[in-house]
Amino acid sequence: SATTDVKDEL
Amino acid sequence: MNIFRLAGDMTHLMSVLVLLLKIHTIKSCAGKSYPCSLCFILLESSSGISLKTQELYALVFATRYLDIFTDFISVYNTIMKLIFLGSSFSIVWYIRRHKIVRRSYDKDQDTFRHFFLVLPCLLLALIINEKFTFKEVLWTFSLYLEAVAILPQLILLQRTRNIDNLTGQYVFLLGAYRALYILNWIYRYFTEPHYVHWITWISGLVQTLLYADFFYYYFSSLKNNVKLKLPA
Repeated sequence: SATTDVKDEL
Repeated sequence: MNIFRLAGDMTHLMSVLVLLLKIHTIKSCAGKSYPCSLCFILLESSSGISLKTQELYALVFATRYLDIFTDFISVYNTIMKLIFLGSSFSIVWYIRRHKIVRRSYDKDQDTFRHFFLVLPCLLLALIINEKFTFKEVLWTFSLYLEAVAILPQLILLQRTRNIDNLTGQYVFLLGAYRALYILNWIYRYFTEPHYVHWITWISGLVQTLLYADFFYYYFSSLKNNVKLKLPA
């Protein structure tokens, strides 16, 4: 399942 | 968070600090009596900093950190975003508006039409992205734009006769940060399942490759202990 890929990188 | 990403963020932060130090040096120079040799050099020769690249980076951060108030990741993440946003916009302001700093900016040499970088990156982001949403397209645009944002600065360096140390350090640190991020992506690919971000990886690789010749001349100048010079 496509996890809501949160942008955790700068 | 892994050591590569932390090193990358710190290197990126260092590049910003070096640039702010350079601007501070130029500012403080004006107050002194003229014969100070450093001041003379700073104010007479252009600072070697490309306003175009600084404006592109301000746009990169503005479009990448749209979620700064909606998605909270960590205190570290928010603070770093604020630092990068604040510093990039204030550097643009200094070079454009500050009565002394603007004098050291050589607009006749910094002629790269960065609009020709913004439009293709925007079009590409509209076509190639992970999700066709406003935030995602702008976020993708910021990745493509950051990959080419250094071009005006590299071209200005080729035209600048004597590149002063702070400018050379600045460009080196800016290139090194993305190289460290590539190590971070490799590390995360092998340690986190489903961690695949082709767009980020390819943009980051292109960005780092654009520094390849600069890195070559930078390390050569260090090794031979000579002034950094880029061939025209």
